[in-house]
Amino acid sequence: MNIFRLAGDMTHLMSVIVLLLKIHTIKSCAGISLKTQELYALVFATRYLDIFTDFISLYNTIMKLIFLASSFSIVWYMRQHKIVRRSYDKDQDTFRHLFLILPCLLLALFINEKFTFKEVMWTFSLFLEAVAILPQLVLLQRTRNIDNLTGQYVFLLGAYRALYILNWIYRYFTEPHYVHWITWISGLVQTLLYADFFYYYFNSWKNNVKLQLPA
Amino acid sequence: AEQFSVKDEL
Repeated sequence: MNIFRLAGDMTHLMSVIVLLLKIHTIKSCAGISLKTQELYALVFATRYLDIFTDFISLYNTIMKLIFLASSFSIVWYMRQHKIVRRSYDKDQDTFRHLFLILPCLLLALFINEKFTFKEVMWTFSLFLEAVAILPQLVLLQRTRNIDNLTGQYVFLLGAYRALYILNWIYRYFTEPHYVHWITWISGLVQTLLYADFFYYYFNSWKNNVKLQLPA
Repeated sequence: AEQFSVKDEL
């Protein structure tokens, strides 16, 4: 494992922990898109189908379990917790899951490395992860005023993506047979979706003002 | 080489 990959995993982990801690301690999920969180839970559930069949490393298994448990706990908090669910911006979070899930599923049926259930689900999870942030970005755009934690959450997710791209470049030059177009292209698309948000995030940080997206 | 492929990523 290289340093970019480890740093990428750690920022990914931190993004989820920041979100869970926010929800758990202030008992509020204001500004967080349930649609995005449900899509992430689906991403992890379909990608980690190999968790009990292919052992890669203890690190790999533990991280998979953490991502599954944390993503499903966040969804549980937002839907079921009797205090937290009241702070959910239901009327603003109107993005339709199916608009993202169906095209990703169709695409995965046609573009995949091998036409097996596990492989198609794995490819589907990559495509879906690339666009799963969209409901959250739409919600940010609508509410405009973003609290620090929500801003940090999206920032950490973006950092995770950027570090994964550096990891792929590093692996491409250091490992033989390391060519994965599906992963790279969907990963690149995902990272580009954050570019606009990053621009405003850095500006607000540089000028030391509260993050606000343009109307 | 396959077991050191992209599938070891999260």
